[in-house]
Amino acid sequence: EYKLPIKDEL
Amino acid sequence: MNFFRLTADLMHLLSIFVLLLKIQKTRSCSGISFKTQLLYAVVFVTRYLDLLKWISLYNTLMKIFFIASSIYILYLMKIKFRATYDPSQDTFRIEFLLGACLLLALVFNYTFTFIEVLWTFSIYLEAVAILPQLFMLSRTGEAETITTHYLFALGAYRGLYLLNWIWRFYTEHHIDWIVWVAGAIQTALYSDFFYIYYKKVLHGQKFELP
Repeated sequence: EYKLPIKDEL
Repeated sequence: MNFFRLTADLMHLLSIFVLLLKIQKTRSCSGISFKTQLLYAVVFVTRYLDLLKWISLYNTLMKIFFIASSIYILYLMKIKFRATYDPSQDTFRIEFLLGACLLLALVFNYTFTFIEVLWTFSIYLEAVAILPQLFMLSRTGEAETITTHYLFALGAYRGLYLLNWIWRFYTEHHIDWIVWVAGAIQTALYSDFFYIYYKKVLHGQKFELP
């Protein structure tokens, strides 16, 4: 299953 | 968090403080593109729609700072120091940038949801948001030294993010194509500027285009 890249950067 | 990313974020903060210092000290926003600053405000507002989603205190505080400072800069330029802004120097057509980035975001995104498309739009828009400023610089052919420090810090911030992505790829297998491609383009746009900044400003001369 494809997971979105985690958005922890600004 | 790693060294490159922390340094990059601090450079980003520094760039904003340098810009605020330039405006407050000279009591003028001459040489600064309002259009670029407007695009940055759009970038932060559309990217940080997830402001209430908790990642860390650092993350939340930085997001609030970037949104607030970008809107404050618009206020300084449009209201407080309005008389010092010369629109005839700031003629880049940002409608095309906004339209192209929106179109790209609608086509090339990770998932087709409202939040995700706007996030992607903000990534693409940030990559090109500096163009009105660089265009203004090339039209006038020179810049105040403090303005060039602002631009250098802003460019360095993105350059350091490239190193951060390489680091994260090897240490965490973190992959984010959209951000990588946009970030590489964004950094490349500064290459001419970096070259002249290095040749002139760092050797104590005024920033002038050859």
